[in-house]
Amino acid sequence: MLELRLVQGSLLKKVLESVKDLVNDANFDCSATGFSLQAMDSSHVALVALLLRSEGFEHYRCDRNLSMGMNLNNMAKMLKCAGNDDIVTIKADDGGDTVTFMFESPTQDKIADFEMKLMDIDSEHLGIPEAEFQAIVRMPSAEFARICKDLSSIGDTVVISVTKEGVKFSTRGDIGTANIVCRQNTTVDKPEDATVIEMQEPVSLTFALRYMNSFTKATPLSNQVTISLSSELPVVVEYKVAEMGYIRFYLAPKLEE
Amino acid sequence: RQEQSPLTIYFHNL
Repeated sequence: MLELRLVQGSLLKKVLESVKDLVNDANFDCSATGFSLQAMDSSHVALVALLLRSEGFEHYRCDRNLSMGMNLNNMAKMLKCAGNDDIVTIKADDGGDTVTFMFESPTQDKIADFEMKLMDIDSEHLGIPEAEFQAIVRMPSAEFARICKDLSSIGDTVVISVTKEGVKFSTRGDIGTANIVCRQNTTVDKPEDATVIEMQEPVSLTFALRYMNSFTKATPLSNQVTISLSSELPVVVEYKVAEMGYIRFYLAPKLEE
Repeated sequence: RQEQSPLTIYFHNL
């Protein structure tokens, strides 16, 4: 028996909106630790890892570890039917072939339940080693989204370079080139407006903008994004999910042939 | 010329 009650149901809506275009089907894993997902996109270039810790739920009952295969587009369709202020409860029976999403309005005057069919998914689970990063950039998520969107109108790839001068996003296309430099800025009124660059050594990596733009669909989840870079390692683009967890996107770099 | 590397080069299957 599984029963997870999330008062801030809009978080789950936002999570689904941010992954549904990247991954079609995925297994949600439920354990004492929390509600999690790890899935690769169909071309095995990008990976999404989600963790919503059990402490973040108002009520969290998971009698035994459960893996539920879901079509993310269908799950997003159902969660779209929840109001932004609704409390969302996820319910499933051990060994059952459905999951129920229950939506309660804050005043309890409307209660809806949506039952969705589960599916069997053969998913590969990848071991992600703890890595030391050469550079970690924390910046406003809306700024990062704007940069990725702007650059993708010029080119297909972005070179992200971190030096002591700051972080540079560059692209090149048929019509010309573009460079955007963001410097460290911690003298801001609100902490979410800060740009913080922790650099162990300079690093420069190239990534497909198509994927970066897809990751920025998680922007509504968090005011800040963290971009962790290391030579010839996948970049990690992380958005915190309130106080309860994170959504991390991994993207393999493009390499010189 | 640049080639997109797959993730499985970096992460192993569990």
